[in-house]
Amino acid sequence: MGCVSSKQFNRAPQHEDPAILAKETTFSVSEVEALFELFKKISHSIFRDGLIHKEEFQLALFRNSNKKNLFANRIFDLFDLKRNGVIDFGEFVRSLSIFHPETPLGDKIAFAFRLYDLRGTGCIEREELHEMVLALLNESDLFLSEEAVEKIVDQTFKQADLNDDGKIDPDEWKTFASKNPALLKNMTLPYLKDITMVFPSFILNSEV
Amino acid sequence: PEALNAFELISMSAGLNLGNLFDS
Repeated sequence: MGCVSSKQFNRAPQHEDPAILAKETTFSVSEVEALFELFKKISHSIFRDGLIHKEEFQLALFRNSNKKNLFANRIFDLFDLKRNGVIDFGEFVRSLSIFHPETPLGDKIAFAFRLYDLRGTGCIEREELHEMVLALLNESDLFLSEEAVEKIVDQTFKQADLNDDGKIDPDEWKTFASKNPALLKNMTLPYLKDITMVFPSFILNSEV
Repeated sequence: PEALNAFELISMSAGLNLGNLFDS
């Protein structure tokens, strides 16, 4: 007898009211409804249960559900606000809102800090930064010697770790990121301003 | 890459573009 993953037979979850999500985020109600079109597409790509699983998230990002990428994992975990292994529609909208061009820079700085604080200790430690640089080298075609990696991490700490205690705290990160706006470039997705044009079919399904 | 700070290197090379979500 064949077995089918139980993930495929869950009832579709109730999604949060677009008006409430619009109130709590940078999006308008129409934009939230357009995002629902995108959410449906991603959350039905493999398991069809109305929730985004990590494999579906990776498939949407890389066209490959098994690709290993430290930062895709980190982003998924940060989107998964309830920490239950899946992203529901409310989590999707609230998290994407950080990437909206009109979201305050402070929110983007705070999100980037959580992204880099791998172990959630409240500080970015030297070892974490070293680990992230090694991970990106492994996952890309870049090659740097161990000596060069050490030098880059040392230099970064010299610039960012203002009290020289071997870790970057949220205030130090804020100062460093404010002086280096290039670090936050990936924290803004211009597409989000045009989301209703990318998914015009939201009008057909609009409840508002 | 040695001229970049580690965070710049990560944000430029992490192979992650959330914009791909919209092309999915």
